[in-house]
Amino acid sequence: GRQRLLQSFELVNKNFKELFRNLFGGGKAELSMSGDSDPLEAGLEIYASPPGKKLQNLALLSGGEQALTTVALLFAVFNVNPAPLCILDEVDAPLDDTNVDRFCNLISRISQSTGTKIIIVTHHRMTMARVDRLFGVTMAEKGVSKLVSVNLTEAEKLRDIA
Amino acid sequence: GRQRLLQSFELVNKNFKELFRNLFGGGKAELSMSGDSDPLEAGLEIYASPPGKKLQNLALLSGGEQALTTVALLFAVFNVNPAPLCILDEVDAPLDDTNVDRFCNLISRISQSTGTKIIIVTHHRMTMARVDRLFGVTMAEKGVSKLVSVNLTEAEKLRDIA
Amino acid sequence: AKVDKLRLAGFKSFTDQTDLDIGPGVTGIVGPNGCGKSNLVDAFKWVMGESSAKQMRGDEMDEIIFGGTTNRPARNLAEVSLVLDNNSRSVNDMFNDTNELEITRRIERGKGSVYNVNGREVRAKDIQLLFADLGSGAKSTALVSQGKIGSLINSKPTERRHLLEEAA
Amino acid sequence: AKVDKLRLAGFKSFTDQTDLDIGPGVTGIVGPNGCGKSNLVDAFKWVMGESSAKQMRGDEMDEIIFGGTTNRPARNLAEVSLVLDNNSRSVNDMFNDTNELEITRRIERGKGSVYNVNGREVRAKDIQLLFADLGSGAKSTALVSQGKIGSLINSKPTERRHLLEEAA
Ligand SMILES: Nc1ncnc2c1ncn2[C@@H]1O[C@H](COP(=O)(O)OP(=O)(O)OP(=O)(O)O)[C@@H](O)[C@H]1O
Ligand SMILES: Nc1ncnc2c1ncn2[C@@H]1O[C@H](COP(=O)(O)OP(=O)(O)OP(=O)(O)O)[C@@H](O)[C@H]1O
Ligand SMILES: [Mg+2]
Ligand SMILES: [Mg+2]
Repeated sequence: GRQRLLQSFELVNKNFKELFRNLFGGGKAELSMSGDSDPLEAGLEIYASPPGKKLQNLALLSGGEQALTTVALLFAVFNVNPAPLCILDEVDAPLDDTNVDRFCNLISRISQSTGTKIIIVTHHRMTMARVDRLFGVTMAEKGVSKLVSVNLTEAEKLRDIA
Repeated sequence: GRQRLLQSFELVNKNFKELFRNLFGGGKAELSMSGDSDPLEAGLEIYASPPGKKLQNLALLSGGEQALTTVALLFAVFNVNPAPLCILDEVDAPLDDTNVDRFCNLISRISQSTGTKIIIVTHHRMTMARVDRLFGVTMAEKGVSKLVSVNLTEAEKLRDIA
Repeated sequence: AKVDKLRLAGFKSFTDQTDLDIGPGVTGIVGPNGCGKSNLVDAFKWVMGESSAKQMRGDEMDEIIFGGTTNRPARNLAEVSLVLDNNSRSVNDMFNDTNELEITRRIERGKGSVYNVNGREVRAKDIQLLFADLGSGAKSTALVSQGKIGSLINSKPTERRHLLEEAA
Repeated sequence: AKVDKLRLAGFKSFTDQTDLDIGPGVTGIVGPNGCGKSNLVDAFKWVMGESSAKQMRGDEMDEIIFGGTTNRPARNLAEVSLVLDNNSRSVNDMFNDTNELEITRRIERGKGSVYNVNGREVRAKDIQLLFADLGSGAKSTALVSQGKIGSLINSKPTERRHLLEEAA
């Protein structure tokens, strides 16, 4: 148990450092096991410094910086054993346009390198423009959902009707 | 203590029902005191049904529906004793364009009727277009924040630079 | 193995049969608040063996069955299927003898749910294991439900340790 | 009473003096992730008497003092002022004798913070009461920090009772 956990920590930490630099266009980040000396009881602390800022705990970053850092951590774990399917439900909500762009770059790179199919639920126009195909969900009949395949222009309209 | 709490419940519940119908363009909502028969120990349950849907607990609604319902509840409390200043930090993040529009209608109506000054932090283009004045926060020098007054076109650009 | 298609009927707000073909690369899902996008995500978790009603955003598991609207009656049956392409023969031994796997979970109000793979009834544990071996499944980090990023940010360091355990 | 202006220096990422004039109606604040928007919201909470470092997103209260960047040294002093228009003479008796109130909170690293109203030193409790009487203050429902909506949605029904107590 302990040996495997320590190995997994090393692997995830290595992936995390790289993914963070990639998502933030610089800066640095690292994980550390805190509290108990026994890894099976320890906690996972996350430290990060966006470019030009001092290294600090995840809690001190802004809302968008915390979300992007957490995405980097999730994909650091994912890359250890890539699944055939990845589903992301509005993870881009707190991000500004620059970070949405970087996030989209990351998910298309991951999908191409691992062959994983990625499904992403989003309200962001930029994300909609970057995916390979789009489906709209409508409730034309109140309370009853229908799935339709849409193009970008139709998707834009769908954002606007309730 | 008990008497005041019950009176405040009646007042807030009345405001909440009205604000919900206004924000969702129909449907109905209500509060109820749950658990303990003593109001000083009871919990506050929130029930809501967007137009055309069955009445259910807040937990069963969608992310955006839950956020909009919670905004209605916060303003139901606010309207009991309106403060001179109200600050909202990215409360519109989970909302689609139709609900952002309804939300903006609500906050301009509240500001006009009570004279309250409202400060809203947002990434939504629609919300930026609806406010009376806009300030941008930049970090041209990494790690150092500056406040500048901007117009809508400048604000659009600010969304895009990190 | 690749995941090719999701089919659902009577599941939450998708009362009529709905098919989602999952092509390669990245698929976007859009639509207004409350239209049913996260219900689709729940359908993936459910067919992969999710056993907690709370993870399905309800109190009882029966709440995932279409509850009716002002115009349509409630249903008593819900069914979700996931079609896997197993040409690479990369699933665990129990299911590795065919090129295509159709995994179906069906629930009847008051009677619990039943799992089938290519028409053969199997246990929930078999399905959970099938997806865990693929690095996937209802509890996998590859399935990020709405609000999960926020709760991870606010979680205590010891609660985040499960991320490492998953990668181990 | 109306809130007319916020002035801050050395507070979080706002190391240089910054003035925010607050006009009538609705004021929007925009900018990229991490640029300092929520730090401004924190400045309002802090000058209104917030006593918990955790509510200021830190472990110690000194962490609200500008901590330096790769190019600028850390500072040892932070100050935030809020200018109120009291022409309506609607604040509590202790401060109701002037048309304008300038409320200032200043903190020195390692030495704690001091409050002033129009140059006169007052206690934290006096400021907290001043804002509570106006239906405002660091704990008021009218101050919705980032993530507060999400935590209200996920809170237990008994934790939501404080909303009613505030309205009482
Ligand atoms: N068993 C059920 N029968 C019918 N409708 C249901 C059932 N369970 C949930 N719903 C409805 O589904 C809706 C929620 O859908 P969902 O959470 O998928 O929305 P969404 O598209 O993700 O919206 P958002 O953008 O706000 O996150 C709710 O309004 C709820 O009433
Ligand atoms: N005492 C301090 N000194 C210097 N910088 C600080 C201090 N405290 C916090 N910061 C910096 O302020 C930044 C966070 O700013 P803030 O939370 O206001 O961002 P934001 O504009 O709200 O972003 P978002 O859109 O992501 O919510 C962090 O990157 C942090 O490093
Ligand atoms: Mg959703
Ligand atoms: Mg913020």
